[in-house]
Amino acid sequence: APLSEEDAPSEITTGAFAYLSKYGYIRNDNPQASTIRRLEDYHSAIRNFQQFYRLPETGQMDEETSRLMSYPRCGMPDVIQ
Amino acid sequence: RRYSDSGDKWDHEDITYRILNFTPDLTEEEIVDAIERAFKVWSDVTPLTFRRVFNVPGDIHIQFSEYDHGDGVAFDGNGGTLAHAYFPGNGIGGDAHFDDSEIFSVFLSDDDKVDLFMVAAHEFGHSLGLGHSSEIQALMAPFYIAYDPEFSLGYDDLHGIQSIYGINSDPRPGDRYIPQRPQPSPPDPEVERCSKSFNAVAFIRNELFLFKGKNFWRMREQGKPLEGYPVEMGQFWHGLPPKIDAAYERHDGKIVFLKGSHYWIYEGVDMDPNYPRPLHEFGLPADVDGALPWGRTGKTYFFKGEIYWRYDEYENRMDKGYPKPIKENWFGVPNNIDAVFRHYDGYSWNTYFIRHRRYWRFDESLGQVDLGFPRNFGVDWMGC
Repeated sequence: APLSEEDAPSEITTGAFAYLSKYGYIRNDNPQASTIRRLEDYHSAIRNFQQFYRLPETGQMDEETSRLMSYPRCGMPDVIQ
Repeated sequence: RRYSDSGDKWDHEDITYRILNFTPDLTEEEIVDAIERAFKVWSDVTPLTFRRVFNVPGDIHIQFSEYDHGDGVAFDGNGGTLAHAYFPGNGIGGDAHFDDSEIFSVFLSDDDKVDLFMVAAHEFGHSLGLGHSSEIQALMAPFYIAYDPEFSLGYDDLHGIQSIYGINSDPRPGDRYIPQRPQPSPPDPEVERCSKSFNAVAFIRNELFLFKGKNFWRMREQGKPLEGYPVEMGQFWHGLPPKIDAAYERHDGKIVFLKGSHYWIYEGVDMDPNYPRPLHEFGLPADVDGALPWGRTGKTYFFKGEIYWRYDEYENRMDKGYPKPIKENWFGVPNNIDAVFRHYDGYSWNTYFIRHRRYWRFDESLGQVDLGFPRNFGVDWMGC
């Protein structure tokens, strides 16, 4: 289940988490995972997205990464589970 | 190698496809042509052939839908996700779904429109078994690539699809896919009749006047524009600029034209003295999308973006409590319309809203858009 506002660590934006989850960068195999775990998942998912598109792999939701995420796109996942 | 493949492929080379419905943004011919061109991108470089079937199941089913459309992966309105498709297989396998909240176009690269050929060529890559490529320039990269008249398949896509199906064993020389873009020609108003939206539409002296650029068409009966049109607006209304925003016949028979922050009033084809005048005299913002006189009530509705006003022509002032959100009282009418008009079809009055090439019929008694809308305006009204 996508993160709701109250239980997302402050730095996780639910939109980005939902995006990374929808397009296969987060294996949301354990929705009950601890917040720490989710934070780790979140940063490694951002890093995976950045690696996929050869952006600097900061693991942070920086401007270049969020701009690429804002582009209109195909609804199919990038990472085929 | 930046492509990815799903591991699924068709076990036959003569692939069939079926178009289940059509977007109202384009004519059926334009849609069929864009889909054929999109399949040709892949048939040119593989042994695959694509054949359209009707009323029988095909391998690939193509549909235009909005939001939740029954496959558990809802679309998200205009922007964001444009389409999705399923890897080869039975049932939904291979099917391609296009988000009909988008505004689809052909041979255009306008920012607010989505080229159907480019999106379909990408989605059919999935229908054949390709995943997304991380080569950002590749057709199979997930991000939308605007229409490119010089488009041809890149190395990564070519390598990807041929690693699944092999090469096209009898390529005719120079057979690489190049979209057959129509030869650039001066905008032919006759072509504009079908291919573009209108700036304004007004019901004047029991005839419909449709304005586009510097031209206008006249129509007495739906679907039958008068012969000899379009004609330049300047030949009728001297001093009126092209590309107006709105027009309407006022309760006293005068014709009001609005463009940008000004408006003009004409008695027939003669401009009243001291015009143009500033639009803020109506109490309106910088410009409007459409104007709608409400019968002989002397009320005129003005639409802009997501809101609308009601103006009292007798009192020469805006009614209290406006502007209001369009969605509050015009159920089913979209925001950011291009034109709005009322039309008497001999039986009843209806209000019509146009945006790009779609139109909505608003039932005045029910206060909502009729079922089955939007539809394609050119096909239903302009004889396209």
